[in-house]
Amino acid sequence: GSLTAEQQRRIEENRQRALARRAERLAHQK
Amino acid sequence: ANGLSASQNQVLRLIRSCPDPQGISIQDLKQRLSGMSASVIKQAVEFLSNEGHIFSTIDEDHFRSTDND
Repeated sequence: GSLTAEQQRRIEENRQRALARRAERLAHQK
Repeated sequence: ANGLSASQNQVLRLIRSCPDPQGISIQDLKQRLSGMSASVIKQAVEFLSNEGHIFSTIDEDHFRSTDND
């Protein structure tokens, strides 16, 4: 089924955190 | 070439290919990667998560990729 607003909010929050982590890891590689 | 092992790449490719908004479950990963042990899959998921390639969604058992949209 479709996701609740709360689930969508949580997913977006986790996605932003992961993107920040990815950017941090890439910066460290240089 | 992207710094990931063969098994990590396989897991990432599968997670990327899932179109569902809640992502793919660990259970589904295990079923689709039948040649890979559960602990190898778990380790790959943990590594990919730490590196920011993937993130958990509705619970700690569902994952999506940060770079598939």
